[in-house]
This record gives sequence, C-alpha cells and structure tokens, in this order.
Amino acid sequence: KQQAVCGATVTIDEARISLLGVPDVPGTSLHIFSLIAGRKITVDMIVQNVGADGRSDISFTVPKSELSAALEAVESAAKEKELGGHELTFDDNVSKVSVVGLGMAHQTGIADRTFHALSDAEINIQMITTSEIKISVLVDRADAEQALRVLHNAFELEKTPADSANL
Amino acid sequence: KQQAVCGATVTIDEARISLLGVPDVPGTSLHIFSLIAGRKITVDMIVQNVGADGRSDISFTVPKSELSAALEAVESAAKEKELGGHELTFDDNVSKVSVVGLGMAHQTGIADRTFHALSDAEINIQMITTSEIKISVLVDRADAEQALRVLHNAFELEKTPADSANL
Ligand SMILES: C[C@@H](O)[C@H](N)C(=O)O
Ligand SMILES: C[C@@H](O)[C@H](N)C(=O)O
Repeated sequence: KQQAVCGATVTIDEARISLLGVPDVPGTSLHIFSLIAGRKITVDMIVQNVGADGRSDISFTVPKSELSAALEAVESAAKEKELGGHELTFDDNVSKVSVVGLGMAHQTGIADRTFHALSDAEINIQMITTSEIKISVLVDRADAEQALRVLHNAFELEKTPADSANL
Repeated sequence: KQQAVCGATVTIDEARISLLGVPDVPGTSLHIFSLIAGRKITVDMIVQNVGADGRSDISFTVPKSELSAALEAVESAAKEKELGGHELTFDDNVSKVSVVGLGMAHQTGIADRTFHALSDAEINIQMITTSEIKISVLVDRADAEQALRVLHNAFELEKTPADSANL
C-alpha cells in the first residue's frame, strides 16, 4: 500500500482571506469570485464548510504577492449590501502542504497517516481540503519545512525525485 | 481557454458528517480520522475552514451506505474528553458535483464560471473544496442532476464522453 502516495509538495508563500458570516444562499460564491476573477487574481485553495443559521464562512488562498489586490477586490464586496454584515480576516503568514497520490481514493489510512505525522510534530492544521488524489493542509509558514519533512518520512518519499516543486 | 475543463462528475449518494467546535490544536484531526480509519470507512471530501477562539469545525463525506458506521466511529469520540463539548451534525441527503480540468490551476475564471452556473440555477452550495485540477461542491441531492447539467453547459462538455462516472 506504500505506493499510494507518490509525492509531497509545499507552496511556501501563500496568504489566506476569509469572509465570515456571508449569506448561505445561491449567488454568494459567485459574487465573491467574480470580483476576484475580474482582477485576474490566481486563487489556490477555496474552502467552505457547512453553514449555520443561514450564514457560512468562505476562505481562499492566493499567492502572498497577490494578497493586497485580492483584499481590494473583496473589500469592495464588503460595502455592497449583498454580503452585508460579514467580517473579513486574512493571514499572510501561511503555507500549503500537500500529499499527492494516485491510489489515495480508496485508502482510508492515508488521511490518518497524514494527520499522524503532523500531530506528532505538533503542527497545527489551519485548513484542510481534499480531492481523490490529494490532501492539502494550510499551516503556519514557520511549520512548512518541517511539515514537508515529516510527510516525506511518513510516506517514505525520499526515494521519489519529483516532489519539491510547487504543484 | 475552453479546454481547461475536461469533465464534470457527480457522486449522488453521499452523506456529510460535521464535528463542530473541536479544539483547534495539533492532534484533533488525527483523533477523528484514526477512528474512521480503524473502521475501514472510505472518506471522500474532508473540509476544515479556519477556526476562531481556539475551536474549529471539521466536516467529511462518506458514501451514504457507510454513514451509520462513520457516525458510530465518531460518536465514540464525542464521549472522550479530548473532543469534549463539540456538536455532531450530519446530512444523508447530499451529493458531490465536481468540475475537473488539467489547465485549471492558472485560470482564475473557472471558479467564477462554476459558481455562475450554479447561481443561475439557484442551486445552493453547502461545501466547497478545491485542488489544482478540480473544484468540488456539496449540494442537496435533489439539485445534483441539474447541477451536473448546468456545469456541462457552462463548459460545453457535451462533446466529452468521459464524464458521467463517479470519480
Ligand atoms: C456560501 C455560498 O457558497 C452560498 N451557499 C452559494 O451558493 O453561493
Ligand atoms: C482542527 C484540527 O485540524 C486541528 N487544528 C489539528 O491540527 O488537528
């Protein structure tokens, strides 16, 4: 089962923006991301968890160099009544660390081993997003190098050449 | 730019479980997912957004047929003091709809077009998770077929044969 994970990657210079308490109705995501697309800002992770009381939080990450442009784009949304009353937070001190693998979809233990490695290293996970072939977590930038190293060890990846670039 | 998205898929019978207000400290994710892995339950999406006041919400989806086993696994966590005080919610009436594309990473407009199609169809997005090649959303099962159809149209996918299977 070892070969389910074929690489681990890190994107060091990320920034996160969160819009907290936006209306959980059709059209809200469009409103936010059309402002971002209009400014040609590259979005990396987009995360929304299930909402409550008709409100939800949406976070996304951008290259750190695009944080101020992205903030300008969504701050204008804050003033428009559609998103009224939401709070905007951001953090420019984060990195994305991912494990990638083609056989992951049917291996329940991959997430467990990923979280085990990060927990043993006392690295706090700020955000999680997954697909069938990838688990990505957002961590404090100060933890990024160590997170990559412990994931390498957990999945015995030192044998693979292809895993230090930003995917 | 059309060819950035090469397919849209739907996983009809999903169920979502959320642990709300878990301690946002290293080890919490491990605690939850080691219980799941121990029962050999297949996890599909895992979503955690940034927390507040030292607490965070973690959601994950499983095949609807595995919901009761997954609930049993995490309910036992609820009784352990590590996760004390969190709330468990679930919904067995959800589906995952995704757009898949190899050129997506650098196309800011893909998320915008995805949300545009769903918004025009008045389909509410319950959860969002992304990777460089995929945007997945959780919707009410009643919206699943229409969501797949409007995404097909938005990206002119009817020309592609490969997109109705569950990825
Ligand atoms: C919160 C946001 O995702 C909203 N539910 C929408 O569909 O746009
Ligand atoms: C909430 C959970 O992800 C926690 N931050 C952890 O690292 O396990």
